[in-house]
Amino acid sequence: MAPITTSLTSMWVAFTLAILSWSS
Amino acid sequence: PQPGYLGREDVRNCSTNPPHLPVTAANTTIQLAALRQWMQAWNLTAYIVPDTDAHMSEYIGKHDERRAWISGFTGSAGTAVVTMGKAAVWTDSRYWTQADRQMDCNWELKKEVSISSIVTWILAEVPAGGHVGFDPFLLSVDSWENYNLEFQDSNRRLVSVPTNLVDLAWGSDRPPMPSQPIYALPKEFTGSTWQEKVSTVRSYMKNHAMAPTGLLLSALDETAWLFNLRSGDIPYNPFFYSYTLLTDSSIRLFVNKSRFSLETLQYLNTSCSSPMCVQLEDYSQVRDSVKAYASGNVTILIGLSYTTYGLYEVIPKEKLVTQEYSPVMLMKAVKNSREQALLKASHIRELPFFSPTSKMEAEGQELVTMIYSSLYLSAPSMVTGQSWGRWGLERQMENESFSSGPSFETISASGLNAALAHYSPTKDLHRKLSSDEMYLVDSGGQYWDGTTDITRTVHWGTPTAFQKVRKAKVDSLGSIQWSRSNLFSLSGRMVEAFARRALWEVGLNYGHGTGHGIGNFLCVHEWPVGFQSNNIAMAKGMFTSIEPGYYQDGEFGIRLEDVALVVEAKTKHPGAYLTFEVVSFVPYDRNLIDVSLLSPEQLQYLNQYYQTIREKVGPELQRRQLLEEFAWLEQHTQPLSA
Repeated sequence: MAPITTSLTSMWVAFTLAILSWSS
Repeated sequence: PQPGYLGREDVRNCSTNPPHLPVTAANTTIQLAALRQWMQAWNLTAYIVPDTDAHMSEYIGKHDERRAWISGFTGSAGTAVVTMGKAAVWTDSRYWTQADRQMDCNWELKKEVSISSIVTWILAEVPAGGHVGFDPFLLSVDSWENYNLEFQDSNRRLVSVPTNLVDLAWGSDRPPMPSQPIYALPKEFTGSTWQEKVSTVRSYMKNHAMAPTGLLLSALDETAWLFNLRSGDIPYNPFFYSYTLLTDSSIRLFVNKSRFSLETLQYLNTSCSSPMCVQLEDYSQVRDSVKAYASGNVTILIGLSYTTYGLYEVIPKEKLVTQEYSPVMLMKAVKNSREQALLKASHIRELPFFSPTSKMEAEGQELVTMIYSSLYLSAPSMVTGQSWGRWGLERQMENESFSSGPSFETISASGLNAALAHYSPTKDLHRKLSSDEMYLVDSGGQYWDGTTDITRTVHWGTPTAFQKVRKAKVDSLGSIQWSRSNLFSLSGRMVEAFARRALWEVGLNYGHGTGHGIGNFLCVHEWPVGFQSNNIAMAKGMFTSIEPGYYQDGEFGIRLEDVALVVEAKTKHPGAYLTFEVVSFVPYDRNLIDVSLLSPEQLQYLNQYYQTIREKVGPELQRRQLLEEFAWLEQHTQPLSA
């Protein structure tokens, strides 16, 4: 069963977190 | 090719006078008038109707289908907002056509899903000073924070209304709460005992940096998994309405007590009060009980994604410990070796459900009618899929004692219907099968050992080169290994690009996620495992579906779906990489494989997969005397050559 794609808002949050963790 | 929408009669057209409404559209005028009366009584200018229940379930019980009742749209995802003059539904591309078939012209369809797009619309429709109401038990803390942020400085007030206004409008027509028995899974179908799981969770809490004294579990599969209990409150989902408050010295289970047998009460140790005894409290008492516990010298851990604002707001902020997902959600995501074996075993039984479609392929159109009529009992004619529950019936009739019916409404669609990722035929809307078209079937079962979910697409005639997608599927599975080093902690989101690569290369895509976790007799979409931005990093022992597709609006749809286990990859330098081990064992339609598109490595991967299917499923089919299916398996897993 096909899942929904997440909204842009949560993608921004995830990307921000990813960048923060990479730069720390 | 351009989609052929012009002149379609299966969807509404609100721009004509009078508007065109298909027979599938619901008349929602009375429902909207009733809701608006209640909105007026509560001094609200807008009211948000989410698609979920008080446990943030993706699939919900009949009495929670508020959005479907008010709007007519029955898809599993989509938020409605009603103002005094307008009404709108926001949903994703899986459901756009379905919404245009089911909604009348009282409703606008918004082809977006973000909270910010919903709030933008509300701000345009609601005058300054207006009040926007919501039910605090239908918004997660996460969602509430997003709405709250969007409304800040907007001069509109977001108002928590604990009484659900749709329920008031629905009145006595609203279906009742379920009350069937809650039972314990037999030992042989569980990964560990509930006592072992409780001990593991308590250790986690003890070692947590904030050392919370209590853990509140809101998602239904968390409690079902923790206690190895099941029921059937939600269609296709073996859950029961419940909450758990687990502390360092007590276990409180909020549930309707009358649903337990004496034997199950003994299983839960309910007649004592020591740390390994389960104390039962009424389901409706959870808010008061959490509030009372929070008044003591305690700290409470919650997962923000599955806890509602209604419970969050009764815990003082200084006593809250929050994380995105509860520890139970994270533990459940990684299956132990016993759970892995159980889930794999359930997938071995799936092939017989998929082989008949390929018989059709081999035996031609006339025989298709006959096979459908005989196999699916109530089939009145040659129509797609499981209208009247045929696939479901077949699963219910499985004589294996641990079969518990389908895990979702079977998606069964041919031709242009398959362009809707989640189309299921109905009495009013179905289509004759044709050898000139593609046919897609997505079906899964609930077994006591595991939940299954597989999609196959077939073509009974001659598919065009455009319709062959094999390459994308092979790329997403066989060729991919990724680092499991903590430094990168690679998430599914980063691996997902490989699944879309073959489509992206030619300017195409698909509008749904690439995969989802799956449970041991739990959710068919078991989050937070998957390929999306809010999913956790892939780890050894997780299961995920992998399901790239392609949907040509108005023409055809393709999806190929397997379930795979995350395992260590065998690389030259071992130990640092992960890959997938596919556990779905149904061959793909040979008609849709263009061998010339495959690299030697991809071809080798595919042939190895077919060999595995023979080894794993062949003996099972012979044991069950399914000789026709066995012959079909042998034929369809012949090695492919370049």
